[in-house]
Amino acid sequence: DPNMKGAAANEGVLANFFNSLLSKKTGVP
Amino acid sequence: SDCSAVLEKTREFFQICDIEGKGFITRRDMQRLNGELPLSAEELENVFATLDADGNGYLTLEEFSSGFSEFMFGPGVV
Repeated sequence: DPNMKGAAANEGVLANFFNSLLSKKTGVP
Repeated sequence: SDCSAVLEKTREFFQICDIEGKGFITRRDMQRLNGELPLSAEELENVFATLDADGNGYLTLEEFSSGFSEFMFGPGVV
């Protein structure tokens, strides 16, 4: 289902985004 | 204490994005992070579109917090 793929892709990008912010603040990758 | 820690982190991250302190994040603000975070311009646009629940082009703290809580605790926890 393309919608499922889209949603999963969005979740992945969001996770990358918030993980990057967490690493940026703590300085730990 | 977990909730307050998440709230604090939410505000911190919101301020990183809303560098001008307007109280909301625009697409331009998000694109400004292109050099600071290891995400492409397209991925940042995708993040903005996903978080901007009402699609009005202004990402509020509430929308941002909802997305961050979902990232931290899974769907359905706001």
